[in-house]
Amino acid sequence: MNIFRFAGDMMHLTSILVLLLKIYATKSCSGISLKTQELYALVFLARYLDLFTDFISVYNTIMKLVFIVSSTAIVWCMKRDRVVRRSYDKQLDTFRHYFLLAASFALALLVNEKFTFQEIFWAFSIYLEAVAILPQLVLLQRSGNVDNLTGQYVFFLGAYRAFYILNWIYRYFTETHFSRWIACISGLVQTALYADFFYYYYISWKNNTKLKLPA
Amino acid sequence: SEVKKHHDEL
Repeated sequence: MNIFRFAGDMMHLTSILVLLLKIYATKSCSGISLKTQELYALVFLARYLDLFTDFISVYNTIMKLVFIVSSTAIVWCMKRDRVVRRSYDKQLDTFRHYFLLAASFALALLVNEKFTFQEIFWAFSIYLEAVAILPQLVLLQRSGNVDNLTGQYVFFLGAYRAFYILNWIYRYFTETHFSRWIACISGLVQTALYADFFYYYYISWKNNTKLKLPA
Repeated sequence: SEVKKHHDEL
């Protein structure tokens, strides 16, 4: 564990806590893409198949459980909670995320560390996570002004993988035989997708104006 | 084991 990875995990956890706060405090999920939340739930379920077979550390196990439980709870809440689901922007959240699923799985079959069930699902979860934010970014562009908690949610979600890139650079220089090309390249793509959001987020913070993504 | 080393990140 290094400071970059720990900071990244804490930002990831913060993004989830901000999203839970927004949904439970405002009893609303307006501006949140259910499709992105479904993709994230799949990412964690596909990546943590080794949850009960490989024990890495208490921290690792607890964080995996937190990510799985929180992501599935958010999807359940947006679909089933009578009050919350009324505020879901169903007509705006129309990104065809099944293509992202199919493409990620197809790529995982072609590019993986080893052609085994667990490695294919691990690579699938890495590729899927890189593109899972797309429905959310499209929804933000369509829904005009973005409320503060939603903006902070997306910001921390983008920042966490940027810290993981620093973590991989650090490990590359401090550990022998460290090579994690699939995660590195996918992480670069993932962070790059946030580039324009980060720009408009910075502008809104500098000018102290409401965050607005151009359509 | 190799697998453990491999997936030690979240």
